[in-house]
Amino acid sequence: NTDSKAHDEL
Amino acid sequence: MNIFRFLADLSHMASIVILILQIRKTKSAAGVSYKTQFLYALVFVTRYIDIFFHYVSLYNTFMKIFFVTSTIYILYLMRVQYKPSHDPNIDTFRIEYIIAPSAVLALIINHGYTLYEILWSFSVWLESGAILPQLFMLQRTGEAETLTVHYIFALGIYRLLYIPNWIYRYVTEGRVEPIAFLASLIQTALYSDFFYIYYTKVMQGKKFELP
Repeated sequence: NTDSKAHDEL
Repeated sequence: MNIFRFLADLSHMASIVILILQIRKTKSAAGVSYKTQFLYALVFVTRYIDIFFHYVSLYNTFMKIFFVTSTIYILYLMRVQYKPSHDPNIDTFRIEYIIAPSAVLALIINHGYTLYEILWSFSVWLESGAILPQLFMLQRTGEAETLTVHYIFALGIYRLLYIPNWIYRYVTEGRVEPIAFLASLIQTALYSDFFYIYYTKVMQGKKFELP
């Protein structure tokens, strides 16, 4: 899942 | 950004502000675990290393800077400013027991074998257990200052609120974050006893004392 690599959370 | 994540971040921020105010007001860091604060500093430094090459938003960058600097400031307060008030003899949890399993889990479960992804995964596992020295200390002393108790509570609420955030994001965006989700469940489970005592005692205006 490439989305999970985004790490846009804190 | 949804309401769960925003409230979670605010509660996380509040927990740190509460702790700093408490230490400064009482000019003492008694009852606060230096080891837990050190672990959080390690969590933030290893997770937010991406601040230099991965821009998300102004909010995101601001919060990252806040968490890193405020936690290092707490370490400074405990280590330098109010050093005599901190008793290492009751802060005895072995942090190797948290760091080593986190490192192993990071090497097994991650989003890819790059330094950044392994550090990110490490920080998530580490965060799930970082409160243990503080809870252990609480158990040894049997009671705590109201503010220390509020600090731990706000911190627990923060990761608890990220769980509905991930469910919400899965439903609305199809986004999946299994590593953080699982680590958060573990972290919340560690808090369950504390939450229970907080609810039954502190909410009713009683002193926080362990049964």
